[in-house]
Amino acid sequence: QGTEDTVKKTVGGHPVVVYSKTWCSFSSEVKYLLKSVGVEPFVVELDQLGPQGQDLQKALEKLTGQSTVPNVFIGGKHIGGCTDTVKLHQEGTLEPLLVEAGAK
Amino acid sequence: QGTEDTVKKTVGGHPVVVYSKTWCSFSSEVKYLLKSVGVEPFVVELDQLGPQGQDLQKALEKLTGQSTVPNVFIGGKHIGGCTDTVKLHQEGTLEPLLVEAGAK
Ligand SMILES: N[C@@H](CCC(=O)N[C@@H](CS)C(=O)NCC(=O)O)C(=O)O
Ligand SMILES: N[C@@H](CCC(=O)N[C@@H](CS)C(=O)NCC(=O)O)C(=O)O
Ligand code: FES
Repeated sequence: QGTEDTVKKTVGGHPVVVYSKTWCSFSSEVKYLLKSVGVEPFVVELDQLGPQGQDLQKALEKLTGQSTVPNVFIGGKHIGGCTDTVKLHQEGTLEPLLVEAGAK
Repeated sequence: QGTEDTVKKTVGGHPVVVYSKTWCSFSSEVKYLLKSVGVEPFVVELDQLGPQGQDLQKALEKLTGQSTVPNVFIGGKHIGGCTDTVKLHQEGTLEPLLVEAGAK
């Protein structure tokens, strides 16, 4: 469907993509974490896109099984949410993923 | 104003009150923290109250200066948000406050 294609193009076209909401502290946390390791994510603020934001969130759920924000992709691969990304960082595997994706 | 009185009655009438939103992970985190130290907070889910939820959130901002959720009160006193409450717990001062308020 059109919106799913949009998502695939986006996550394929940027090393790091975060689907986010501007008012959400978990979204802020993951964006801040990525910047703190020297990466500038491509951010899609779903709450600022009107009805298209809801379509994107539904498409993301179809594609990844995840209905929540933040929704993080690295190198086109679905990583998960805030907790998942923080866990990878605590395990030391986040930065290697980012290097491999050409994000840093 | 009427809504500010409602807030004052609520926070005066329960040892622990959390103004929350059901979809918000920071709200979930603070509710879970309080339960983990043996306290059952009185929870007001602002997103489930329709327009009254927005009135309450505005009243809380007038009364506390805090426009965000979660908004935590212990013993009728404004404590802050999720980060503030977690910090008190890390400093060891959360549980004494709860005991003093008669919450546990
Ligand atoms: N454990 C997940 C929690 C994700 C979550 O519950 N996100 C909330 C916002 S904090 C959400 O998407 N709620 C529904 C919505 O905003 O549409 C994570 O770490 O990302
Ligand atoms: N540092 C604050 C952050 C509070 C915050 O930014 N809350 C967000 C939700 S996570 C909020 O209220 N956004 C505006 C809204 O939902 O009306 C805390 O720890 O509670
Ligand atoms: S909306 Fe509060 S943490 Fe996401």
